[in-house]
Amino acid sequence: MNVFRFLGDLSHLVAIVILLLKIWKTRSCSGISGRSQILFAIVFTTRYLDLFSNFISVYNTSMKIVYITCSYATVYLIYGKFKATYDFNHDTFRIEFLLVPSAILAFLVNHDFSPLEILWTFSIYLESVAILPQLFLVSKTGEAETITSHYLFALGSYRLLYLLNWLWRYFSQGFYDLIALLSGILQTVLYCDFFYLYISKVLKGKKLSLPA
Amino acid sequence: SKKNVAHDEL
Repeated sequence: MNVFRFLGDLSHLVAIVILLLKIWKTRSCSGISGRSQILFAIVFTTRYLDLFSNFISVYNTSMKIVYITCSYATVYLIYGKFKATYDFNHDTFRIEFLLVPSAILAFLVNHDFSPLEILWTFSIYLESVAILPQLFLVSKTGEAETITSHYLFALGSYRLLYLLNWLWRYFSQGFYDLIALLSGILQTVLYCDFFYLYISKVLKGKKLSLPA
Repeated sequence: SKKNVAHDEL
């Protein structure tokens, strides 16, 4: 464990908790893409199937349980409890265009052709594009609530910090994983224009609005 | 390739 990975996990946890609290406190999921949240629930489910079979540390197991629990709770709040506030008119990104290619690629490019490893690879590929429905929704509505932009900033920072973690691990212990690295680079690149808007607008107290 | 890749990251 190094500081970048720890900060990355912390940033990821903060993002997940911010979103859950936003929906719960405001009793509304306006501006939130339920489709992205479904993809994140699939990412955690397919990645953490070894939750009970492969014990790494208390930290690892507890974080996995928190991620899975929170992601399913978020999906439930969006499609169950507060579905009246769900913006189904704008949350229309075709997630099958993300699921199918990720699944096909996971079969073609992986470290080991075993069920667990193919599912892990699928979750890595899917996670790299899982935010697209959310970014699509923000572009369609043309703006995002400030709390939603904080959520996106924390979520985008998590994988950026993981890129630094892999840089650190490469130079300190020669470790590298091209599948995770390339997916992580794509994932982070998708946030670039958002990061620019966040830093140039939200941090100056303005609302995040995309140029019309 | 039969490698036991243990993923220790979240």
